[in-house]
Amino acid sequence: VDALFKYDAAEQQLAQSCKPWLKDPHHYKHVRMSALALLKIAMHARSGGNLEVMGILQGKVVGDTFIVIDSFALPVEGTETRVNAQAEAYEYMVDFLDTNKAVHRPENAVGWYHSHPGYGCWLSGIDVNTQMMNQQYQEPWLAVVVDPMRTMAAGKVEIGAFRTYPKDYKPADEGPSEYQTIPLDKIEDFGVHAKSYYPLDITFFKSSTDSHLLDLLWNKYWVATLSASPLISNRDFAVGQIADVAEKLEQAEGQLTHGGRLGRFVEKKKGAGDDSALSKICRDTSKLAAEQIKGLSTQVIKNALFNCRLT
Amino acid sequence: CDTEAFTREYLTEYNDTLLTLYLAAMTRGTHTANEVVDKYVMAYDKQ
Amino acid sequence: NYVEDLLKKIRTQVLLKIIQPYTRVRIPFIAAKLNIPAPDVEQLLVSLILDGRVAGCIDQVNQILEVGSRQEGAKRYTALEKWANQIGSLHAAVQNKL
Repeated sequence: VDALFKYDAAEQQLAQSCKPWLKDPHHYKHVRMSALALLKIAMHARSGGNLEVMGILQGKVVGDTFIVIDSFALPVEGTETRVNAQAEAYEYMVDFLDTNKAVHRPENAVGWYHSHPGYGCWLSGIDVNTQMMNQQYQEPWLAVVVDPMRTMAAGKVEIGAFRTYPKDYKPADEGPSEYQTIPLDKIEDFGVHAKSYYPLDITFFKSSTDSHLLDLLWNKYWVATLSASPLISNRDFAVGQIADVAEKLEQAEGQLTHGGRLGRFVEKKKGAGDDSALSKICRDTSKLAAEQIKGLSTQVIKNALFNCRLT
Repeated sequence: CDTEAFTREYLTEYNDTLLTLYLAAMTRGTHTANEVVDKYVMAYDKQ
Repeated sequence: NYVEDLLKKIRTQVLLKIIQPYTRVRIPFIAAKLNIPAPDVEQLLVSLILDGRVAGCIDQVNQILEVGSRQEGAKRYTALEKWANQIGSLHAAVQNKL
């Protein structure tokens, strides 16, 4: 695994000169991200709170895999509100990468990451345009999206890696992708651009030094995790999810009363495949309830352990 | 930690979570009922 | 002509500074700090709460201003209430279908 951190400039030059992405838009399929990069991305995204934050990934490509070795934050916020928020940080990026090379960190920039606080890992219209532009001029380039709020709520990192297809490319029908909860106000943006990009498979790795350091921090991590209360720290997010469910139910009720009774069964028979709005809402509520129950369980167990007097 | 304020807050969180769970269960039940009604109507529709 | 407005503006600023560190403030305390009668303080608080500049509620019986605490839970219960109401109307829609 430590060999992944070695960077061979000649090898990278060769990989780029072949331009395999031109022959196959689906060429890159995997991402291997170092624990260091993941930690930095997660901490940066979490520090942004409700604001979208952005940064750059550093690493290399090996075959059809992006190896992300490190990342750095960009001094840019609110990436979903501007067409190319990255443009404000070009000077910073160039200076940072030049300084990196001066201190013998030869890894190139291989992509960018940004956060979607509370609304899942996917590419919005603005993100798709930004990534398309990057892929036009800066290949190979990867887009990573992280959701710090769902990370906190679910207890695992919500992260996704994506690449866009070229403009006039029509992808083969890949079948239904994994379901994810999308808030009502983002659903249209999600749906319109869903076919313009594809997800890459992410795995993580750590160096021997990382393993040693993380082992040393193991007890501290567990003390922090056990003393935290997900119910309290994720309260605002849970309230937002409940409000979103209520709005989706309102819409679903309208569909129920005005949509044809038989229409949905006919569609299912033809293999349209999509679940009804109500079944999607059921999945969302199940997920929400599971998160709440998980938080409550920690509280109940802690109360039983520390507060109840043994008779 | 055995104060009245702590107990009150703990039970509030407890009840709120159970309420969320209850509403989720009711949503699921309503969805199932809707499915059953749709299938019944389709099976016995005069058309 | 503008003295009343000016006084209101200055009193508003001072009041917001006074109540900032507290969650429950007695209205006579604010009245003493502003050097105005308690009913005037209450009127001022009412206008600030309605304008949304102060998140809280007034307990007229005990003459206490409670800042923030009730609002924190209100959003959650409003959302839960809306969810419950929507389930009710959805249930009615399903019944009507049948």
